[in-house]
Amino acid sequence: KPVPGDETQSWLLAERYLRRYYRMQPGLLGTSKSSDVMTEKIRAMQSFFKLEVTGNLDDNTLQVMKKSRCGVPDVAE
Amino acid sequence: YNLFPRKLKWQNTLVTFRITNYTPDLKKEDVDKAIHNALMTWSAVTPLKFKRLHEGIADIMISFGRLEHGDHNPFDGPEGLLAHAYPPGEGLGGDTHFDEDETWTKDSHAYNLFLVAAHEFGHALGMGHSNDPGSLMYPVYSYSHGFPLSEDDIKGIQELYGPNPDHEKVKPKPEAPDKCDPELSIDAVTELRGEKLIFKDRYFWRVHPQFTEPELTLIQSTWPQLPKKVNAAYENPEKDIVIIFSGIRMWALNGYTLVPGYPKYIHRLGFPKSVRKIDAAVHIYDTGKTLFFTDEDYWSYNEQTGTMDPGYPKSIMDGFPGMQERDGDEVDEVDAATYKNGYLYLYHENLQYEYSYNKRKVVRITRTNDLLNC
Repeated sequence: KPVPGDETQSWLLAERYLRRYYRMQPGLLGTSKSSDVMTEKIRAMQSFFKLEVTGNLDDNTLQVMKKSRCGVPDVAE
Repeated sequence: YNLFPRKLKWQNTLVTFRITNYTPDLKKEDVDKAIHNALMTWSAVTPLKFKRLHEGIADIMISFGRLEHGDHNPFDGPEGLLAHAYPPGEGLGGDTHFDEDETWTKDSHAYNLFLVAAHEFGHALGMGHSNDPGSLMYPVYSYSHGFPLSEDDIKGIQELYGPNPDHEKVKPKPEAPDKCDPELSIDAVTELRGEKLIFKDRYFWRVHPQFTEPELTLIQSTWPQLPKKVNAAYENPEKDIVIIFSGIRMWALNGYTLVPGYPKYIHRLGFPKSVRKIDAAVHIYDTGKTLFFTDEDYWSYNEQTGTMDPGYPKSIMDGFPGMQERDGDEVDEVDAATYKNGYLYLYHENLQYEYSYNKRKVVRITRTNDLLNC
């Protein structure tokens, strides 16, 4: 298969991050599109870290996602 | 701060802990000391007491493990995820696990075990993550000296357990400043390659022209070598450096990297030894001069020759007429300064004074937190 580009790597990093710390569920989610769910979780993460809430994977958001951190989720179960 | 749902907490103020294994990165006694001090951090501000067990089941079981380590919550190899802990409860509740694929230290290198342990024990006692970047319970790792709890952390843990009945004296770090506080004053402001950095206490905001929301960060988590508080800063775009002042020392940044050979003494710029700090600094790119503000005076520095201009210092009140406080008193000191398109912006307490070089007077007064899109 093709070698993933930078954008794919970023997307994978974000997906992993949001699943672990923002309880994003894997797989298909009934009527919700998975991209909508991911956008909502990105917004939640941006709001928590007081970043610009855009729902987009901008550089500032990715930078925070790459930082070493605690494994406890940021949002309550 | 945040707490776990249902405000999970230990019902007994005597909480037991057990260290089940050790990391080879540190001597056993260093691990013991880090764990002990991390627990003492929380007992200093609550009625909680901690008792060590050497066998059997303790409330807080502490271990080092890597990847999948028995709780279906695997670690991820070096970097990334450093540790985790479970909220108070039976079984796994309270247990604290550290990723053995990290390098654990007792100083500022790699990951300081005491700081990470103190954070994780916060979870083990019932604290969630805080979104105050200066709080111990902020999820992202940063190294700091001194007592690790901020006022935000203390408020959270005392909501669960109450204060320490012995009123042990601690010196918590202050909470993060509120950018929309109408009384906000700032310590320094500078441009850095198109972004604006605004310094206040231990923190700085980054304001990017394409984003409306400023980003708040701890100074020392970005530049561990800088002091906790900054007095003044300015960018020299021709040299592509930012000079940061604190007390009688100055540091140079090239982008976000500290330039080797710093800090240096501010007196190298030509200040007399009686000047002990710079209050504000701003580079006027139209003239190639940098203005420095100290107490009631200001100086003009020629960046090309590296010398102070003759005839300085001069009085701020005389140089920038129109700077008045609300009660009509003249403002004679400046906290921070910036320059753009023929206008000098001088900050004193919670007000921003816009000085026009053309009109040679202050033409507008607004709030300081206009800088932060507030």
